[in-house]
Amino acid sequence: QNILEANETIASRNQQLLDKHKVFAINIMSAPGAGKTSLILQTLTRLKDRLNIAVIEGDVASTVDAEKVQGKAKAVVQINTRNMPESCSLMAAMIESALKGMPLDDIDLILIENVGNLICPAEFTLGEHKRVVISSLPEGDDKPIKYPLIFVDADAVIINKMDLLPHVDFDIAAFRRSIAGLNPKVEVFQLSCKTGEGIEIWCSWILEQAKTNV
Amino acid sequence: QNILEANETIASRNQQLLDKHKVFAINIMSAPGAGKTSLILQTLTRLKDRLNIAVIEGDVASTVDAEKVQGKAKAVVQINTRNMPESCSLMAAMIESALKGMPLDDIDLILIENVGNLICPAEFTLGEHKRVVISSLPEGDDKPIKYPLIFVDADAVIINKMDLLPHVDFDIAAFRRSIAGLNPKVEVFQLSCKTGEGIEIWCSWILEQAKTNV
Ligand SMILES: Nc1nc2c(ncn2[C@@H]2O[C@H](COP(=O)(O)OP(=O)(O)OP(=O)(O)O)[C@@H](O)[C@H]2O)c(=O)[nH]1
Ligand SMILES: Nc1nc2c(ncn2[C@@H]2O[C@H](COP(=O)(O)OP(=O)(O)OP(=O)(O)O)[C@@H](O)[C@H]2O)c(=O)[nH]1
Ligand SMILES: [Mg+2]
Ligand SMILES: [Mg+2]
Ligand SMILES: [Zn+2]
Ligand SMILES: [Zn+2]
Repeated sequence: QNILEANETIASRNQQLLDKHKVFAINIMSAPGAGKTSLILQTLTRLKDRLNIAVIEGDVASTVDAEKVQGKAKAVVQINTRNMPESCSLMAAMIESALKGMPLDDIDLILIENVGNLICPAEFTLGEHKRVVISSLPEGDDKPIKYPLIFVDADAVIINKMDLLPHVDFDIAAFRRSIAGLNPKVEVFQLSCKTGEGIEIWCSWILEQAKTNV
Repeated sequence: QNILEANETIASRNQQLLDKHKVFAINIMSAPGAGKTSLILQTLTRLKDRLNIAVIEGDVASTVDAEKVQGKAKAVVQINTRNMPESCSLMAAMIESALKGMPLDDIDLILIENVGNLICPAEFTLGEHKRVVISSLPEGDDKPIKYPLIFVDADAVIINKMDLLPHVDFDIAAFRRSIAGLNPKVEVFQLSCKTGEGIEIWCSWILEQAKTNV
């Protein structure tokens, strides 16, 4: 309880800092391997000529994801949670440190890739303006029922790996119904980071949210 | 630290209880949707005429997985972690409660499905004899590098959804190398819960481990 309250205090400070510099921030969450990094790469390709985009990359260990976005993003910070008190989620204090080293006046958008986990990141806000959860076809359509809390607080839910629809069992209507049951106002996107299907619509949403927010 | 020590004490008690009743227990872990329940269903189909098998089913919320195994297993207990102090992993105290209600003298094997999470379950032993991690093809071959701790302590690692190999990028040799780098003695299985490929070999391993352990 103490951890959560302390986190909220720092998260609120982070958001004030972002607002002061007119930076829009999105917290991207998902299970391991659902497509967070791939989505960030697609978004960078599509939007880097319109917005200055930085990435904060969270992983338990390794720098492979930060390396993938290096050179495409204006700035990249890799956070490894392995030896931190909480290794299972990014937390506001980690973001606060990351922001200190970033050229916020030259940044319009920060994409935060959270640690792959459908449970703990639901408990810790980071100072972001929008929270997005990616669910992918191979995981199955019952994730919202079994991991409800992360979906309840989402502003957008992405159904990724749509290209695999012919090869897996996934009832899109059932998935959308369970999301609507938990969170009627959430925006749902169906896309494939592999084929690019739906990426344009996702990017339009980002642009529109960034404009309204900043 | 206190939580971990308290957990270890109860885990050790659980294992003593299981040994006293000659029950062999396997802790099955994975990311959400990698195939824990599907593996348990395949294992039940293949082995229920040779062993009395019970299932302890862990999820943040919902009973859908317990319902899937009901009728196939000798006994099923569903644990929902949603309102517990730790919702992100099964813990030894939860298993201790579950075991109290189970007819241990009529059980040979307990399959424990842990909460879908590649991070927190690595920290909490439950009293099991063997720890198994399932990784699935669509998640990508770099999970061991990015979520090392759960793979370091595994006795077996399963590469699931082999049937999807033609449709996804997954370097099996690279995956096996990173596993070997973390944990040279681990047993690796390649299988598909959909086609049944490799299930027989996995079941032989269970029978052989059960015999040696009890
Ligand atoms: N078929 C298909 N594969 C995809 C798609 N998006 C991502 N992948 C693949 O899925 C695997 C995991 O994608 P990542 O983007 O690394 O997922 P992630 O959520 O960042 O994973 P972690 O950071 O390790 O938790 C990779 O092999 C990707 O190529 C998609 O739309 N379709
Ligand atoms: N193609 C294919 N799909 C599989 C395989 N094994 C499981 N699935 C599918 O993957 C989805 C998730 O499988 P589950 O067994 O429910 O996975 P889980 O790890 O128990 O999921 P949670 O308990 O929700 O974390 C389901 O739609 C399964 O049908 C496989 O070998 N091949
Ligand atoms: Mg990633
Ligand atoms: Mg399951
Ligand atoms: Zn946690
Ligand atoms: Zn945890």
